[in-house]
Amino acid sequence: SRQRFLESFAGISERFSTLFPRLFGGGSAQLRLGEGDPLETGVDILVQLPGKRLQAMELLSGGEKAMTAIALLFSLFLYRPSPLCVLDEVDAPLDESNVDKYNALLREMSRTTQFLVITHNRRTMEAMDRLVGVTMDEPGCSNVYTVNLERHR
Amino acid sequence: SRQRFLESFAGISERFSTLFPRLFGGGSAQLRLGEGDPLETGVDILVQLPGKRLQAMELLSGGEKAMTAIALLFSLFLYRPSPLCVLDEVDAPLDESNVDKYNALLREMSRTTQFLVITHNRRTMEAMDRLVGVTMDEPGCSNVYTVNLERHR
Amino acid sequence: MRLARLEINGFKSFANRTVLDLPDGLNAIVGPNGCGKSNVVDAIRWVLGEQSARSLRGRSMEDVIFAGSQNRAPAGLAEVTLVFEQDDRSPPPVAYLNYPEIRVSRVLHRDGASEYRLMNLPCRLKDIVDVFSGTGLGSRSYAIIEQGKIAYLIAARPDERRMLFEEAA
Amino acid sequence: MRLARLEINGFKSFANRTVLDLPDGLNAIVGPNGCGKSNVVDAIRWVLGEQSARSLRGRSMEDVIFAGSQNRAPAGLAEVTLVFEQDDRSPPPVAYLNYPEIRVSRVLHRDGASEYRLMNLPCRLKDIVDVFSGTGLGSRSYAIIEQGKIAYLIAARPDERRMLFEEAA
Ligand SMILES: Nc1ncnc2c1ncn2[C@@H]1O[C@H](COP(=O)(O)OP(=O)(O)OP(=O)(O)O)[C@@H](O)[C@H]1O
Ligand SMILES: Nc1ncnc2c1ncn2[C@@H]1O[C@H](COP(=O)(O)OP(=O)(O)OP(=O)(O)O)[C@@H](O)[C@H]1O
Ligand SMILES: [Mg+2]
Ligand SMILES: [Mg+2]
Repeated sequence: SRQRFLESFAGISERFSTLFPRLFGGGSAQLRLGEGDPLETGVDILVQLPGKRLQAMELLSGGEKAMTAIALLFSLFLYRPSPLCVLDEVDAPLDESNVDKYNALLREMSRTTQFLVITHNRRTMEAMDRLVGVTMDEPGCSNVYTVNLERHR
Repeated sequence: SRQRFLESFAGISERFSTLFPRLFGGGSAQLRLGEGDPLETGVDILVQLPGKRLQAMELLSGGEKAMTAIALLFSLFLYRPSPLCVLDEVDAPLDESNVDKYNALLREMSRTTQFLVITHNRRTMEAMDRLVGVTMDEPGCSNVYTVNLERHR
Repeated sequence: MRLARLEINGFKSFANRTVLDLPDGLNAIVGPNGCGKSNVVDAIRWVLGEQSARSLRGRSMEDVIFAGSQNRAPAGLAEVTLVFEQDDRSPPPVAYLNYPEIRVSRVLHRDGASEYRLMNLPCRLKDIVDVFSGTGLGSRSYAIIEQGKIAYLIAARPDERRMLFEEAA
Repeated sequence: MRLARLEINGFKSFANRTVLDLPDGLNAIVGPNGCGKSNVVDAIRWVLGEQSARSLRGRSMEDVIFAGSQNRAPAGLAEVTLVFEQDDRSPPPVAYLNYPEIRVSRVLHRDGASEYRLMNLPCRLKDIVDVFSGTGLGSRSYAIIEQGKIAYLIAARPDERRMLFEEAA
């Protein structure tokens, strides 16, 4: 099982190091195992944003943290596809250009994984195939309507 | 000092009970002191959203929690005005209609308090008098530009 | 396999029996604050076996049953069913290869009686977990990012982060 | 009194001496992710006396000094000044009634030497806290809501909430 862990760690960190600069338009990122027995140590994340120096994760901004987390999440999915991924308002801290990058990546990943996305962001809504509207016509009781966005892909 | 605490508690909870239904278009809310010595007990918040039953705060949605917190924050300011209030992306979890209510309230409160608001939301930007743009023309170094939105109030 | 449909009845704010169809492609759930979007995510995690009421934003598990509104009485039970269809992007476990669809359900009555169901037949939670084992899907899996929790993936302590890699291994 | 201007030099991502003018009315700070908006909020809290590097998202207080970029060397010091003007909406403390403006500053050198200043003269932190006492403004006051923290006001435990009321009393 140590072998399997090391293999999956290598696979994920390779994908993360490729995906991060794509999302940030440059810079670099890597995952590093701590000292000692690989089955016991923690995993460190080192990032360098384009034009900035290498720094601790804590100093990243709200939006930069969200984009780094998205890069890690999607690297896990690229290494081991899973049938479903649910994302509840993950785009809330993002500026417009990062929302567009997130949507482009969702579209690309949706070939191997089914995504269910909750959002208030108009740009994200427009990038979807279908909107499932939830309303409370009767106060306190949720109802569901579907809106098809005729996409000719 | 017990007298002063009780006075300020009464003043804030009265304003909270008035402001909450205004923000939610109905419902009711109150602040309640726990049992025992007022200088020791905690403060409970009880809310009833329009059309829904009285329930625990934990069950509220992300946006409902933010709006309830905004009602409480502004009640503190209504009771005891303070020269400055800084709000960093407080509108991130709000839907469009709640963003408009938040902006209307900011405009009203800005007669007695100076607000400094950080936002990515276009509707909030449009409701402001001035935008202070922060950019990194040189990577890693922040610069500031001011944009006046000619408002004829 | 892919999630084709959700059937929710009496779970949280879903007083009426509600069906969410999820055709192929990118689906977004949208609506005003407090309308019930995150309750759908809670419903998915509940069926997959979530045991903690607190992590479903309640105080006790009974809080997941529709508690009534100004015009309606509380419900007597909560029931959620996930319907998965065959999909060549990710095959189901071997035992289920011949089924056109896989139905997993969970029911909770006000008196506390609760039950899991697989293909409409009573089963144990372990049977449901087995269906998804190896696919990365589970009530606490990284595949479900709850509201406001995206940064947890990187904010966690290094030893907590290891769990992510173990799950994916 | 109202905050009329911020002068930031060498604090976090503000490598150059930067001035933010804040005329009367509603001012919004806007810009792309990571450009330095929340760093402005950190600068305000730092001058008002914030002592915890962690609550300024750093590991040690030295982390507030510009750490360099790909093209620039690290700065030797961080300096932030808040300039308050008279304003009839909320009068300053009696001692400052005759001053047209009140300047409060904080400086930190890389070697750890640090200093507070009031009207450009060295002072103690207590002097700065005294200027704002009774106005509700302070480094941890409810008047400054940090990013992602709005729900803390209601999510805190009942005894933590009490602090809010004490502050306002
Ligand atoms: N057991 C229950 N019975 C009735 N209503 C419930 C129950 N549990 C939760 N709710 C209601 O569900 C609402 C919250 O729903 P949810 O968190 O899904 O909103 P949301 O659509 O995600 O909103 P936001 O956009 O603000 O995140 C609350 O207002 C609460 O009253
Ligand atoms: N001491 C320092 N020296 C140089 N840069 C720093 C320093 N401390 C923080 N930074 C930089 O500041 C950036 C974060 O800035 P900030 O948190 O203000 O962004 P923001 O504008 O609020 O973004 P968001 O919209 O994502 O919240 C980080 O990318 C970090 O590199
Ligand atoms: Mg929600
Ligand atoms: Mg920020």
